[in-house]
Amino acid sequence: SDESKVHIVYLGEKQHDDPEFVSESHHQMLSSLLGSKVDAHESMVYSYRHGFSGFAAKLTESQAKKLADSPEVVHVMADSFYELA
Amino acid sequence: TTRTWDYLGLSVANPNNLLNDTNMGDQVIIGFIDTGVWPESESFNDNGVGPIPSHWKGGCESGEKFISTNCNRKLIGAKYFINGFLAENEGFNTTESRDYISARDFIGHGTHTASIAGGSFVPNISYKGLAGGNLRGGAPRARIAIYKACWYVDQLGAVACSSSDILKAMDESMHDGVDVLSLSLGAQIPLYPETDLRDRIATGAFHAVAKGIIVVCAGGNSGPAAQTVLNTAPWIITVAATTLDRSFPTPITLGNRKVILGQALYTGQELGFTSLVYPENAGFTNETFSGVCERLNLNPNRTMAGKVVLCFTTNTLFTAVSRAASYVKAAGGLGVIIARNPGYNLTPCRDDFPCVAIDYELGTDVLLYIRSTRSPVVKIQPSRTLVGQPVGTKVATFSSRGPNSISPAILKPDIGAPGVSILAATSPDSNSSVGGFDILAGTSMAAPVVAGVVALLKALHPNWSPAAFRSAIVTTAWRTDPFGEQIFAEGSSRKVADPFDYGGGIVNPEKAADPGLIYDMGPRDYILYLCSAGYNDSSITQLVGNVTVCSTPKTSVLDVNLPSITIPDLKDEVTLTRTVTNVGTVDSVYKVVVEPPLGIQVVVAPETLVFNSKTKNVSFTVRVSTTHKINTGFYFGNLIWTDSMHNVTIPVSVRTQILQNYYDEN
Repeated sequence: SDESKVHIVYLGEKQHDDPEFVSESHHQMLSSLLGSKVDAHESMVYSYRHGFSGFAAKLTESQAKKLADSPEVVHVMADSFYELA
Repeated sequence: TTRTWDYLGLSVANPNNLLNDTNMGDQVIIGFIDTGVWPESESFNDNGVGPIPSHWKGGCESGEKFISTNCNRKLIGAKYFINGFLAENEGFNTTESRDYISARDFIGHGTHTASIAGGSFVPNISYKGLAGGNLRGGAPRARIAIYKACWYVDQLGAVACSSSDILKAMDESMHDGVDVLSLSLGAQIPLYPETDLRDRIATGAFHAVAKGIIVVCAGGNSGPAAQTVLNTAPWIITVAATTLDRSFPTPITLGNRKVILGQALYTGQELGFTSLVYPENAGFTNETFSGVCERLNLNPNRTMAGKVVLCFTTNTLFTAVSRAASYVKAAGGLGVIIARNPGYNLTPCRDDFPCVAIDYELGTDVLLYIRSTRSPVVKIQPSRTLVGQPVGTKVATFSSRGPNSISPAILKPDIGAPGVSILAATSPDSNSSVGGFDILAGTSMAAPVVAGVVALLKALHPNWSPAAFRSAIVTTAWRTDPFGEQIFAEGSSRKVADPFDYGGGIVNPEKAADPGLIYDMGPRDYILYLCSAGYNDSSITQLVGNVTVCSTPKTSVLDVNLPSITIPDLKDEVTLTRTVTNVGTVDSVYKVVVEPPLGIQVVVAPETLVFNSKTKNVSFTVRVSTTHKINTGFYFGNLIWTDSMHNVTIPVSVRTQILQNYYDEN
């Protein structure tokens, strides 16, 4: 559907040690997909840049599918919830 | 924790134990991804705590009713992650929410888990007189870093943790420099593969473990059904919940003077002899009656008003108790006796309303008494705290069980630890808080016990790998209670506990400090596991960040160097390999002792392992064959390496499957 939901875009082990650089690459990837830096900024929820590489962003299903087809993307999944044990 | 650490042999009174050898875990940082923290709790006082560890790069984030000065040398980190939750719940009103939009804990769960693992000393604490003693964490001088990723939702009356927030918390914790991560969270089965991002905790944990951070997770509360254990990746330490040698007997005296000891956390006044009723239709009316706890609301109020009500339920959850109590209370009743299978979740009833649990046998005794007399009466006295003999240790009913549903050859849970009726710090906002402390049960409470022990071990062995810690606690675990009695696993029916209930057994901190040998693993071993489990090269490559090509033919998952052997589908014979590393005396000789599972032959070669200054690691093979002619269930045994000082024990679990991939319901 056209509704935007939070998706986690997992890119695996980070390819660069500088977290700012990693984060910038995430914004670039999202900008390329959404067509503008402003949209990317609004869509971005988190940039995972210390322990591994990836980001969480509000995406439509078709946008998520497009990203999932990118060679550098390991997996794109809709957000889900855990509970206390 | 007023009993936990003494039960586990970590008494402060003993000057020569792990607690003192490690300066109580000073300089070790435990991170918690949970519901936040109540920073003013006495459990987080920094009396006697040294300077903040130099490897700490984190900080304290300000937010609603939380400022950076809420942190101290004990509570050194506090951050919160809500963006994912808010993006998915646009209707969530942060202004009206009772939860704090900060690292401050509303529900109390995070405060509880943090105080269990690393809380400071708080003397003379009890829950309204029950479970009294000194409260402290397993590593009382360890430092605590809180990552709040779980939020209380008023409309649901429940807590939700968005995986995008959890992953961000894990990402930050890796940056900040935590040494141990404790997660008391779970998802629902079916489980997702470890390389599948849908198992976010496994994915985040993989990267944490690769950086040397030990990740400890709750195994889940879906027991006693088999194959329900969660957080099963082989790089995670997965924890089951057991009881302590402590209970809360609550005397129920029937009108015939028979005294039954039920279990409750009843701290109100003694309820003198009062009418006792079991709601049932004696056949004189068309009205509906029910003695089922969940249906007590169907009874006319006059049936229960002014009386103590006996009911029966098959539900072991606390909701059965709380619901029955609320129905009886609403009808004007004065107490409820619930006959059920043990649930080990004695959260107290509200307002000191007496609600006492007994089993079906004793429940039937009460029912027979009711039916045998015209005016049955009962007296209920307040609960007492019973510690030590004759209270036996059990794996809790609710504790999720193996086998591992995604990789049956990877034994899960790894280890058991006390997680029943644990008194620890909480948020004063919690409904059941008494002076900032509460009694809770769950694998949520067991996981931080292991995290606390691991923090002590980390202080002693700062260079060990995460797998080495897992090996140390599994191979040295207790298989009996402190009195040498067997540990039982509660379920239907109660049985002697096996590795699918509690992995290697109950964590034994002192022994784990000096395990003799360890079954070590590193990133290469985890890749071997991923290859053997059938994950493709590209997904493994991206997970680990290096080009990975699995060997052909693929190595067997049975060769993953775990401190356990689990063969779920033995047909004829298999041979597997393990490697042990000597972490004890340099010149050591170990001999093998095999306790084979029933009908299973286990041959180890070589039978003697010789270590010296040049030989630190030695591999051995294990040939396993079956004499069974049918598809069996799992049988259990042990493989032990002993040098007379150490008994390095791993559980061996074997299921014969003559007909493979076969589900038998006959």
